[in-house]
Amino acid sequence: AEDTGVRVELNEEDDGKKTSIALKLWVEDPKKLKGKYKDTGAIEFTFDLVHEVPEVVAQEMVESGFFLDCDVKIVGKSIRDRVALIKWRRERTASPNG
Amino acid sequence: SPTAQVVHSAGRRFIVSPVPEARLKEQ
Repeated sequence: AEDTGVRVELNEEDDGKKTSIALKLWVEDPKKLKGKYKDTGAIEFTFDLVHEVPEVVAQEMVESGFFLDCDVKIVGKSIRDRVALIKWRRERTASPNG
Repeated sequence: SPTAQVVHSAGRRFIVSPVPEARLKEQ
């Protein structure tokens, strides 16, 4: 995935079944953000892989004061990339070759 | 531990915790 300066990782082991999964997000490179970033630490949250949209969660982070509005896209993309990877891994596990 | 909790008006819970040093990008 593209290096957005915002890192998103699983915050629990993925059992491949739960739709809602714990994620952890933190800023690795504040210079990649357009707005001034307050170093708040890592943000832990749960994300519903089926029903939720990464950009909506990014917007909620902006409204909660973690990021400025100008960075909503970069945060949303970072979450989207991680979610895509989780889904890809699940699909690969669910449909073994053979 | 220094954690804080922020609840968004939509009901989502964000928990702020320290970034593990080992996971910070190495320069």
